[in-house]
Amino acid sequence: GFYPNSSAIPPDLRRNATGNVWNSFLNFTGCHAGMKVDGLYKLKQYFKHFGYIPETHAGNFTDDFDDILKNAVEMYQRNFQLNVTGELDDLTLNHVVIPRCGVADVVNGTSTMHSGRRTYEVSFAGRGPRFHAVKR
Amino acid sequence: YSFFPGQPRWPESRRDLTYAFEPRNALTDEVKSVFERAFVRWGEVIPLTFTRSETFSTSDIRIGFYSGEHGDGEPFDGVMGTLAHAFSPPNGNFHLDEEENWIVSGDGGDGRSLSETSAIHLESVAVHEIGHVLGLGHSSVQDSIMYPTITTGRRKVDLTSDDVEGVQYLYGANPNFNGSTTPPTSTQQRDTGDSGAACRL
Repeated sequence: GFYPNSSAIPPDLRRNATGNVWNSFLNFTGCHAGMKVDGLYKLKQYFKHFGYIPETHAGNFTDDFDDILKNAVEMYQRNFQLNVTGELDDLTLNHVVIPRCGVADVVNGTSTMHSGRRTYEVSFAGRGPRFHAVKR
Repeated sequence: YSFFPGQPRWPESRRDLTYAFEPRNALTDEVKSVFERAFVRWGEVIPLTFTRSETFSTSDIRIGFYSGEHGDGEPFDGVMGTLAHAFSPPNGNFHLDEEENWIVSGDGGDGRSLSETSAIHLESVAVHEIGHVLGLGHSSVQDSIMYPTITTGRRKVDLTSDDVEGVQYLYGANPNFNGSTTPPTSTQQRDTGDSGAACRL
């Protein structure tokens, strides 16, 4: 539906809207490598959808917190500038459940989210000590 | 900023692009004007023009609201979750999840936090997806338009220097562009999900 402002949304729709399809992932808070948790395969499907698990993976995921998931979590944490723990900590999962654009962050296993950052190098060679600055 | 693999972009011969809306959506002029504003933001910085067309099938950019599986293998998932997606040039498909509660006002609404109602500011999403249509991928710069998520409690429609640098790498600068953009802030706001905190799309 289209509304001029949030107050115009019917109350019953407001209630329905609070149910994020990914909220169940919050139950995985604290999970880490080596654990096996029911439903963890759904989180792997999420990471595959956004490119954090390569498309080449068959997709018959298990509920094991294996290296595939650990690598995906670490790449996700790097892209979103979270602490890279490889674990499903509270902050990471709160990011995961946030609604978002459906376009993948990672293509062919390589994250492109940092690829365009330019590096500028400027040198000032005056009479005094050489000053070298790098801006990233 | 980033690009899709191979850095696809609209070719030199197609710099005056048309866009049209899925006729089955029967969108109001108010909703269509949201997209017009979004196109203007990109058109101000690059030498491309965007003109509304009434011929959906032959337009360069085709905008439609759909639910669930809608034919491109990227099904929408209901309220929240995935909100929209768009394809790299020169595909031109730009799809939004019709099950969301979209706020169409230009100023972001009535001041009430959108996160309370899980409503999404349509223009914010439109500006982001047009970035994909033009060839930009996601950015790690949190304040940029091309960041994959966005706080629903806030209207986010202004291109940052990161967005402008990226799109101008692909197309060059609009000769009339005065170089004024929103620089990324040094203090980054960390979003923490719902339950009173910022909710992002």
